[in-house]
Amino acid sequence: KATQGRLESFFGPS
Amino acid sequence: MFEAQMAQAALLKQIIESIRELITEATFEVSGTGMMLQAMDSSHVSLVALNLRSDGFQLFRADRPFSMGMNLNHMAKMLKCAGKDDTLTMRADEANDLVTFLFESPGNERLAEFELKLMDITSENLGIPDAEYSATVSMPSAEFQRIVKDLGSIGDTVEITVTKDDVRFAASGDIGNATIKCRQLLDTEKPEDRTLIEMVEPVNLTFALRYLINFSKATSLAPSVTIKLSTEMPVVVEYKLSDIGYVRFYLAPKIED
Repeated sequence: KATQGRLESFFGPS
Repeated sequence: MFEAQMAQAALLKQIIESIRELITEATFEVSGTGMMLQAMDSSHVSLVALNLRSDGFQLFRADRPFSMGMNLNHMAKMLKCAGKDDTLTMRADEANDLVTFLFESPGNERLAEFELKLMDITSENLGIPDAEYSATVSMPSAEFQRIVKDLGSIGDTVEITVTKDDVRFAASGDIGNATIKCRQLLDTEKPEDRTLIEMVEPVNLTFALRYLINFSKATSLAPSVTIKLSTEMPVVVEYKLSDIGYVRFYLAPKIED
C-alpha cells in the first residue's frame, strides 16, 4: 500500500 | 514603488486561473529580476512556482524588493474584468496595502482601474535543489492533459514509467486498467508537436492523478509541457511562458510503505 508523500520530506526549508 | 506593464492582461488571467484551485492565497515577491511566487497547496503535497522575468514585461520597475500577498480568487475576479486584448499595468507601493490593476483597451478608449486589497500571508518557502533528473519528457501539453484526464476516469493514481523507448502512464481502478504508451516522436512539422524522451536511467513513480489533472489547467499557457522525474523525488511539470518565464508544478510521489 502506497502513502502520499509530503513535499517537506524531499525539499528543505529555503 | 512597483510598476509593471504586460501587453496582454489575458496572460496573467490565464496563469492565475491555472493555479488558483491549488493555492488560494500566495505572496508575489517582486524585485528587479521580476515577479516570483512559490506556494504549496494546503496539504503540502504539491507546489506552484511561478517566475515572470522583468525583461518579459513592456515596462518593469521595482525600486526595492516588495512582497504582495494576494487572495488568488479575488485576483481572478478582477482579472476576469479585463477585455480580451487589454493591456495590464500593475502598480503598488509600500505606503498602502493595495495593488492596482489597470486594464487599457487597444484603442485607449477605455481605462478600467481595479484595486485589490493586499494581505499578510505567512507561508513557508521550500528550497528546491537544482537537481539533475533521471528522465525528462517533453510532449504536447494537450496530449498530457488528455492522458491524465482519461486515466482519471479509470483510477486515482498513475504509474509513470520512462524507458529509453517510451513513457508509459498506467492506472487501475474498480472497473479495470489502462495503459497509455507514448513513443519518442521527433519528426514533426512543428517543434511543439514533438515527444522527446531524455533518459539517464529508467524511472518508475506513482502520483495522485487529481493533482496532475489540476496542473493541466495550465495547458492553454504553453503548447508543450516538460515532465522531469527522478526515483523517489517529486515530479516537475513545467509550462514555459514564451518570452517571460514559466509556471512549474511539483508533486510528491506516492511512497511504498
